[in-house]
Amino acid sequence: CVPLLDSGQIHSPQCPQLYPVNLQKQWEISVPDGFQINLTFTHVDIKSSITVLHDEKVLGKFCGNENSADGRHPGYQPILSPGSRLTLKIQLSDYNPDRNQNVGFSAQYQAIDIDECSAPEPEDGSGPLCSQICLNTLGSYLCACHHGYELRSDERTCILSCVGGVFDELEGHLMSPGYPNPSPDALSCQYIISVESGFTVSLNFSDKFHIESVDTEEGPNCLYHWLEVIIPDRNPMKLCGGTSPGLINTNSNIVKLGYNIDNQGQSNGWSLEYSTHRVTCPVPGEVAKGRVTPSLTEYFYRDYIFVRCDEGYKLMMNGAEIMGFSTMCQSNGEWHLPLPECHIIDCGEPDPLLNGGVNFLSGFQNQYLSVVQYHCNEPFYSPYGGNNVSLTCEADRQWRSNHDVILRPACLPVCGRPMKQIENHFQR
Amino acid sequence: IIGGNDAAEHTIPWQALINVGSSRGGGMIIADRWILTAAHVVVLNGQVQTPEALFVYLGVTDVHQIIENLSLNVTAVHVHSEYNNPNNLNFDHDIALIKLKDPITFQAAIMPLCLPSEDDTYDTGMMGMVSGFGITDKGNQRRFLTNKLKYVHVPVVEQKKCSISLKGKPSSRTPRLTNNMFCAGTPEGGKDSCNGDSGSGFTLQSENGRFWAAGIVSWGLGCGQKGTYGFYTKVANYVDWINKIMREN
Repeated sequence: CVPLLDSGQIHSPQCPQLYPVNLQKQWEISVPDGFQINLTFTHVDIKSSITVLHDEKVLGKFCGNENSADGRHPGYQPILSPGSRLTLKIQLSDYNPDRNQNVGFSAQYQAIDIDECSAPEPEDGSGPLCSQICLNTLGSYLCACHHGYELRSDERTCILSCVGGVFDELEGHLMSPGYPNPSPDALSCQYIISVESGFTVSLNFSDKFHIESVDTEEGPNCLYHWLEVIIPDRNPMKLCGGTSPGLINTNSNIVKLGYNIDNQGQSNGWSLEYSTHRVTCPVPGEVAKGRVTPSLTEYFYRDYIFVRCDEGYKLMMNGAEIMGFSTMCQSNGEWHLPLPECHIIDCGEPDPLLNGGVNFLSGFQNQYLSVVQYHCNEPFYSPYGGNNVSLTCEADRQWRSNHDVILRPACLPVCGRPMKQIENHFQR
Repeated sequence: IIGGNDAAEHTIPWQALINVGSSRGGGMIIADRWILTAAHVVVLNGQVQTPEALFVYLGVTDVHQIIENLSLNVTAVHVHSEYNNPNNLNFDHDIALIKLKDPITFQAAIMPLCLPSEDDTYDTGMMGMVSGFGITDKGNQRRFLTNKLKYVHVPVVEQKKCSISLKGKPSSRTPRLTNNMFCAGTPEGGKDSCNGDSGSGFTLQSENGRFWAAGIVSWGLGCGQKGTYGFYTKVANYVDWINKIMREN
């Protein structure tokens, strides 16, 4: 009997050769607790018989092979053990060794997790595995309790206790202890929903809502039973009566709920779904000569916006140029930075031209799309053909000509042409 | 320059003043990094001078100005490979190019001279202008070294007359005339280039009025004497060589 892994194969000696005469053999398959064994025969050809047992209980007895008319072949459907052990036993029978033509059997097995939580209740009347919540795990299971209760040391049953439950998931489900059953007496429960700043919580009560109240002329009064909703910077609300409060937007990332029941009267309880959504920031304004992206109808916490200036304009913030701009919507609903401005760029003074000059044709203060024109003084000439070269202040703050070859205007001298003639001597 | 005048500023802007050792010579600007001169200005005792030994000044009309002008940095000297004048009697291929380290900044006082174009000609009698800082006269036979840039207009002389002017002189002491040369001056003398003008330009004017480098002051028998002429390297024969050297360097 060799301990086997949680899956494998098993077969009679020498299979698929003929198995030895007078064979009587037994196999034990065991897997960890919390697992069942799924056995599938891949080949049966036995003159005597093979029996599959679990704790002495026969699960099946087979013989012959898939072609024999009088045999009992197991077919190819799996046999599932109820527990973590399985026995296979070959029996001797009126067996005639002279005529042995059988090759035995081969089978595959697989350990399968037992879903204890979906098993029917034990027959011993001990009740369900878990009194409230059952969570199946590989090879085992866990019990848990609704909010308002704690798991007892037996790891199966729950005891009332509902103080200090903190919910930090972005959505969740709360209810009064035992809901939808009436709430137990003398109860003081506290629920705290605390999510990341930048998210606000909304409470959505189900229609089925009942907290005992005392009717007065001003309406239901929550004297002895109440559910108090506490939102920072707002007056606490006490809820009671038979009408569900429906949806409550708290605009806060922290909400405390206090559920109090005295030892008289009865409240059938309440349940709610809470959800969160990100804080919104105001839609950013326009930036003249610039674009804000992305352009949305709403902006939420952690959203970013970027500002790019139109061509020929530069980003300015607090009087200084910046290379790029982005800002994030903060948890307090405000943008992290104020929007920048877009100022027109300029190319600076055009380079002076030796033996030439420059004058402005259009534009303003060397700004974007201003046009200047260079010319060469006689007897210098422009190597680029024609005597006037126009440059435009481009978006990259360079003075550029529409003749790409012109990087820098230049004036070349005409050879042999002094700028001053030798005076004529008049005497003859 | 014999029988000439002072050159006012900006009138001969291609003129270069070249000091090699203790001797003085001239040259002409033909491109933003190139000075054309005579080979014998940069070859002393058969040795081509190193760039460091040359002091080149541009845009000056008075030698005193070099005191406050820095010399230009010279990076290379290219002497015509066929120039061979061990005994100072063979001025054939008397031409050289000086390469400057930095491009020249042109201005009114510093301008280039044109090289000969294909339709430029050396017509006998055509008045040319030769300039330089060389020895001058004061209207009498006595010679002075001037500090002023001077110029004189002299005509191109027929090649045959150039040859005749050398006849009767002992060949052992008279340089040879070749077709790579021409001469200019007047039979009566009195107008000529002289020592110290070597390497400067002899210019003619083409039809569009531009001055072009027709000759390089090369040699002569005395200066400005009756019956003698100044001899000049004929630049038109070397335009390909000049362009090749500039292109390759």
